[in-house]
Amino acid sequence: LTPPCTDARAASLWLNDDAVRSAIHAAPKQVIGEWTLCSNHLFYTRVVPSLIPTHKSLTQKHGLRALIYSGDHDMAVPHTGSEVWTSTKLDAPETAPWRPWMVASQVAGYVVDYGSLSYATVKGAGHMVPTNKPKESLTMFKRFLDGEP
Amino acid sequence: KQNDLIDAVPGFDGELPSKHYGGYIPVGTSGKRLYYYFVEAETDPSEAPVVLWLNGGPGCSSFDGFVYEHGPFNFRLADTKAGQGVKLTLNSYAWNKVANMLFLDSPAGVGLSYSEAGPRDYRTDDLVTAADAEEFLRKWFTRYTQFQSSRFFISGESYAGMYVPNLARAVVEGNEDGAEPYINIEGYLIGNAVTDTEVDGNALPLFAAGKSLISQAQYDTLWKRCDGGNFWNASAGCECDELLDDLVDAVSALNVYDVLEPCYLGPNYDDGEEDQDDEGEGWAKVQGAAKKKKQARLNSLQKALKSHGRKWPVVGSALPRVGERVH
Repeated sequence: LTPPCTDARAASLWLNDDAVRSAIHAAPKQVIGEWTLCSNHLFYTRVVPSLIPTHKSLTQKHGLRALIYSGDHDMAVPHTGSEVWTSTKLDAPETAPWRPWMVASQVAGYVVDYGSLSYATVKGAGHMVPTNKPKESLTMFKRFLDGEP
Repeated sequence: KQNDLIDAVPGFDGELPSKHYGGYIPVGTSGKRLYYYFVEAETDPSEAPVVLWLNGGPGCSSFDGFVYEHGPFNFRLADTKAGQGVKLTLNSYAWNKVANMLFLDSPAGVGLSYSEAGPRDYRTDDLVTAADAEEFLRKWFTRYTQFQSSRFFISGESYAGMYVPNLARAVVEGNEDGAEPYINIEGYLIGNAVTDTEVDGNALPLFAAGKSLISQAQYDTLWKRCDGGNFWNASAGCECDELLDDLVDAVSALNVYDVLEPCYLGPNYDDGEEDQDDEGEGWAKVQGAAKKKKQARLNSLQKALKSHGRKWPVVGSALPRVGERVH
């Protein structure tokens, strides 16, 4: 119920504390059981094999802005896959080339734009990017929300 | 809304720097109740956008993001008189520094979300999950009317690569169909996003070669034997499949979520449960195949040992395992 290599002790302790449940208005353990990082109750079926057509529709037809980012040391969903579909399967022209993006004069990763969709890497980060690179993540997040490059 | 206002949180001493809310919103007709934790922006909440955050899995709680990634607090295990407790301090890089952050446990059956109907509501899929989350959002904006005109974004990571675009589409189409209240969606962002079965399933070998986890020669052979990089649907038992097993052997002792980080509990830890990791079908398939092959080798060895009157050694202590070899 905890993904491999993951230490979920702090979250488990905190969220299974009766006082915390009460403070955050969550149902008590006696009603819904223990909180676990990942559920063993769910029987989930993936019915959509590819979201690439949805990305095209959302960004090219409905005008949404999108940021797809990858911690470049994640092996669960590696950046190599995200780079392939963003660069070759969106049928969108490259509007700004692959280039470094910076935080405090340091290279934080690389970014390329395809119209209203940008693909960015976060250098040295894993699957949970803000865990490994909190400062860079907040900077990236703010720039995206503000519509800045 | 006022009933959901959080005055204080155990483990944190001091005044909360912005308003926090937590509670349930019912969706559907069978008693599903989705839990949310909302943290107002520390800058002017009325000017800041609202950002929904979803962790992936499928089936993982968005408290992963709240506790370990970009939530308002840093969580630290601490020894107390009563045993081990958790100490909270403010996170200097929390995303609610610049946005109103809405953490949602979705679908029902995940984290603190549940259904009064019990397990029959925990059988779900991509589209039901998106529909429930859209209903949640419209009800949430009805409860928090002051944010109805705020710019709105959906964010997440991993299997939320499925959740986020599906939900964005549901919101856009709902808006077009006149659903109330209108949600002012402007965009979305996703980290390490599960997106496409084929593309995601083909990504690992190039990653492994690019990070020098396998040699370039090994990658070149894989490429040739796997029909020019068609790794994701290799037939069981074919040469490509065997080579993929070797690839998995080479990387399986690493922390799959960050190859630079140590692996908590390590590759030799076995809790007796099957792996619950579904991050990317291609990777899961490759891992599953390697596991079966390894088990077959062990079974064969066990048979040989028994035929020689030897006692079966305890797996994990007497036999070398993949991780030890790599270390």
